[in-house]
Amino acid sequence: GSGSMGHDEL
Amino acid sequence: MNIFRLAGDMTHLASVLVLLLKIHTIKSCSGVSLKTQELYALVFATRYLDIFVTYVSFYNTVMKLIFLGSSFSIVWYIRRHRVVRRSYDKDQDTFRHLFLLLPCLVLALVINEKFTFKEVMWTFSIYLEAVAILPQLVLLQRTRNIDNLTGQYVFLLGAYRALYILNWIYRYFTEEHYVHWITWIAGIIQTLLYADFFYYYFQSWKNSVKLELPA
Repeated sequence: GSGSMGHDEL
Repeated sequence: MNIFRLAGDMTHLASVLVLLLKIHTIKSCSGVSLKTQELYALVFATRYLDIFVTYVSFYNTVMKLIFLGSSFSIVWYIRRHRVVRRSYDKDQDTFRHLFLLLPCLVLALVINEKFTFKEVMWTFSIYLEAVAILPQLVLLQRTRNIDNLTGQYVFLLGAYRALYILNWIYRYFTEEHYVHWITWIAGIIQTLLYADFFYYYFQSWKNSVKLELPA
């Protein structure tokens, strides 16, 4: 994913 | 989730809890920069805009709630608590918010992966987190005298950043299409800001003397 999309970190 | 990511999250969690417990227990926020704490509260608020919309995992949601809750609690303690607010070193904590906020906002508007409100806010939070520690480092530098808990707080935050970089390296080699330039560059810059502090922290630890930064 790119950017915040699909971003699973805090 | 790999071990570096988990260890990074745990040191991040420990850092905010150390700070919150210090303030709550000794009813003092001396040596703590309100500017940095307000910037962190804004970092979490703008990054977790979709907390109730996008579900990643139970772990992620709980951690996000803890980070939001603890950062706003710390700000509340320093600004509003009857006893704690008297110990706030207002005259020393003079770093201007806008000096950091404005460049981060402009940068987020220009360099982002998608020009949507949510995405720009998320990118802004990444840039802002990278520099939000600066008022705290300036305050430490100024007062020089650092109590153990404030020292541990900054050390744990730096450790969290370093562990996240190891996590990215690990993910880069184990996951496909795992390239996040914006996060990585901002994260590396953020970690470098701690390098100087780390040097003096380890020196004081090695010589078992009280941590003091040079003027």
